[in-house]
Amino acid sequence: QYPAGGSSTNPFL
Amino acid sequence: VDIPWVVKPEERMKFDSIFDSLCPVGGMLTGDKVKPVLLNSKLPVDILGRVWELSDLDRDGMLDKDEFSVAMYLVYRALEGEPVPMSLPPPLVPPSKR
Repeated sequence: QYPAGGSSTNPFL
Repeated sequence: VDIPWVVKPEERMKFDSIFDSLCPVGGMLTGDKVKPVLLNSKLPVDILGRVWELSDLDRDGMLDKDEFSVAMYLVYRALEGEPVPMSLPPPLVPPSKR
């Protein structure tokens, strides 16, 4: 659903 | 490069004062400081997640002043009923990061 990079850096995931 | 940044000077001043009020460390705000501010907008969390994705241009989990302005800009536009884009349009990329 979100662009690459997985996103442990995204506080909303 | 010549495209003016879509965030207007008067908006930047407003966003900058919010940024400064959140006690940035080394000119950066961590996710846990920004999160409650964005949640305050009452926008759905999946929208705010996308706003974060688009704003944290270097993906370091923190927002500097320019990235924070992008985030706030997107939130304000979303509150006015404009959809949050799937990718950041060039006029929204801060001049310092092009």
